[in-house]
Amino acid sequence: PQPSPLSPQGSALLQALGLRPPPGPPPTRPVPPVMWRLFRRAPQAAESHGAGGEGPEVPQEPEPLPCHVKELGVPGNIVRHVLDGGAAAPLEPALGSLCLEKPLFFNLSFLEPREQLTLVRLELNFGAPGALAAGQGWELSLFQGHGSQLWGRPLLSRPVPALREPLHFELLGLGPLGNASVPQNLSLVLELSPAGGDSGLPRGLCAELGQSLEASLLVVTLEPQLCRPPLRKRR
Amino acid sequence: ATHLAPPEGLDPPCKARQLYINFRDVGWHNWIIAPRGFMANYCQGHCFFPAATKMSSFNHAVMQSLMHSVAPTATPPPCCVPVKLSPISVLFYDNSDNVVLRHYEDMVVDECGCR
Repeated sequence: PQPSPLSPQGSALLQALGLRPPPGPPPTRPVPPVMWRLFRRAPQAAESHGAGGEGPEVPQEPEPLPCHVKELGVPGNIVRHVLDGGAAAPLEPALGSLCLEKPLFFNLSFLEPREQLTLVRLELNFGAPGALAAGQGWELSLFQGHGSQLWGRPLLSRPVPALREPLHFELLGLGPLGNASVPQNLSLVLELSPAGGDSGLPRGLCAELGQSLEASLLVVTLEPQLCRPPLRKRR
Repeated sequence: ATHLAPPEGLDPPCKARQLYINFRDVGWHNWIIAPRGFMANYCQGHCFFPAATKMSSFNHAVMQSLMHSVAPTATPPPCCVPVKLSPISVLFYDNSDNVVLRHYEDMVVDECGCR
């Protein structure tokens, strides 16, 4: 008989594989291209097929290292793409010289204590509005905080020449991700201001940037005990 | 999906048999994005002497199959088990609507042997 997710056999199998299916109707969220790319380059048995979906076919490379995400260059056997949980929240007008002050919230409760974080990469994609002020440089800062409350000094602060392409920031080792225990969530505030002051930004651009921003986290973890032990020494 | 195992007594040697796991069959096709299934295979067959000497088997299995051939009631034959396995990676949605890529070691039987 077909083991349904709720049957004892189905539940035991899901648990053994560390899988927790989404409740309710099938998810409709599109699969990010980066995840397709990582899947196609991941170690696969030649026979596992029917991969379907978008993205170019990538020729299989020689046997990659187990428990290593070659494309990202870090150890790991689980890669998760986490969306900003606050994306739909209404945007408060930014104060002072800021063009944008945007809260970001990532739910990390899926992380198990036995998982070791090896990469936490924030991606900020401003979409089409990011190309509008082509010559404009920006100052970008990231704080720990909630809403408009900022907690302490910025986790990172740096100049950004343009917003046309997605921006990537490595967060592992910063703030709540700096100590051994893994936080249940990541509550951040993004501040964006035009470099050298407000030199005639197109009207409404800041609001458009806030609405078009898609923020996501790429989280890579390693469960060492799931990796094949080194070969037994010869006696 | 699998093929019916040959009837007992026809003495099929130990080798990998085809077994395709189709995620739709187990009701996971809504949240497993890729692959749709994979060839897991399994091992079946006898490890009689001298057949056991032809496959990638430990020397002990050869000795045990020899002992079984001369004293079948005293010594059971070696077991037909996987000796080479491959990993797979699965792309799926988790219960927080995250897209997850997970790597599983030792999910596909490539070779069987007598141990």
